[in-house]
Amino acid sequence: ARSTDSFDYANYHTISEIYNFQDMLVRENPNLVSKIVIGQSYEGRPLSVLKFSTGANRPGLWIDTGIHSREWVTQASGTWFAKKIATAYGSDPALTAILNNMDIFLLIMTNPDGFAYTQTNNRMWRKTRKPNPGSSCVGVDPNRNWDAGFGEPGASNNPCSETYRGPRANSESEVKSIVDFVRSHGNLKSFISIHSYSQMLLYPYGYTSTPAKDQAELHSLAKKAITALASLYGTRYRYGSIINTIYQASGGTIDWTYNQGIKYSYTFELRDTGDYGFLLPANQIIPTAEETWLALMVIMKHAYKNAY
Amino acid sequence: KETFEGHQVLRITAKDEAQLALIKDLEDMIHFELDFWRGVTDVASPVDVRVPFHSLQSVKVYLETKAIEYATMIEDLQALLEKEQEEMDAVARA
Repeated sequence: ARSTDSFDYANYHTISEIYNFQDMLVRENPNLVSKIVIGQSYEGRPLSVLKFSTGANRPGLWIDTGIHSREWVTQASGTWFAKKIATAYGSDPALTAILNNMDIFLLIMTNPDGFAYTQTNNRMWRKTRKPNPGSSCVGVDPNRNWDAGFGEPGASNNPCSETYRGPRANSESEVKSIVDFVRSHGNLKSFISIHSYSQMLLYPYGYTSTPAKDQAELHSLAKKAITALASLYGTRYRYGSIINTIYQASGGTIDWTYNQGIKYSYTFELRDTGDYGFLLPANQIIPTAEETWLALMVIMKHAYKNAY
Repeated sequence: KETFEGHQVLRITAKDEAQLALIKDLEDMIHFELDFWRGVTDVASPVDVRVPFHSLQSVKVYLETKAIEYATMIEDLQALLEKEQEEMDAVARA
């Protein structure tokens, strides 16, 4: 594509096409979008965050996609979100109000080595690509590698497992880079991590059945968000805490962010209408992104209007 | 490049907690090399699992002997992957 207008959002793209898309978006919107490299993957790929900002020293809203590399609809949706944010600023009053007061950080390629591997070697790859000493199995589940109940039930200590937690919390540079960014920023107000599939919107905790301090508010906001999402195509979501809605999962992303004080910490499982699992047909990318955007806006608006 | 010829994705539905536990047992049967796309949660939620060709017969027999319902969600995983790749190639050419 010559520009982000001609980029084909309705198809899946290679990692270099997505990186090029990000650079184009920055070039086209120099007063709104910048790119921050917060670290690099095990294989040396950049972890590039798109920062949407109209001022200095603002509180932030975080969105990431693709931490599980085979969940292709998430990176594709992230690309669509990036363009949406850039075009809606100045025309959508709600988003404009948010961006006049807060920054949005969007990490589309959260697990770039895994994503590259899905396109070159194994479409079903989920984990990172760092070798595990003493094992022939590669990679760590980056959604079990955070310092929140790390090592407790709900993750595997077997390097060959799809839910291998890693040798220690933050052992994966893909995770550590986000941890360092979140800590150094110090003023993120929401953190939304996007997965697929199974149509759920979840909040902490996953590692413990102790309810989050803000559970009532998180629950009510989740309900509003999935109602907005369903208003477009009728896609039905379940919602609740991770441990009550799916199963016990330790070392998870949003448990850590919530424990860092980011109240509006959520994780999505995007749609699978049609029983395709991780192979959601490309013609469903835009509908998925569109409906998810409605839910994201509900959460971001709430975070903006309920400063803490 | 790893291919998935003969792999199927099964959607398994438990009718009670006892069946759910039996499905959970499948997770520990390492030799089947199962890949749980959607894990075991509760009776209301189906379990999706990718089954390699070499385990298909054993897994289906296991489910049938325990009277656990399943359906083939993806009949031929490699065929879907090839279709996806063709679409990407077509976009790249365009």
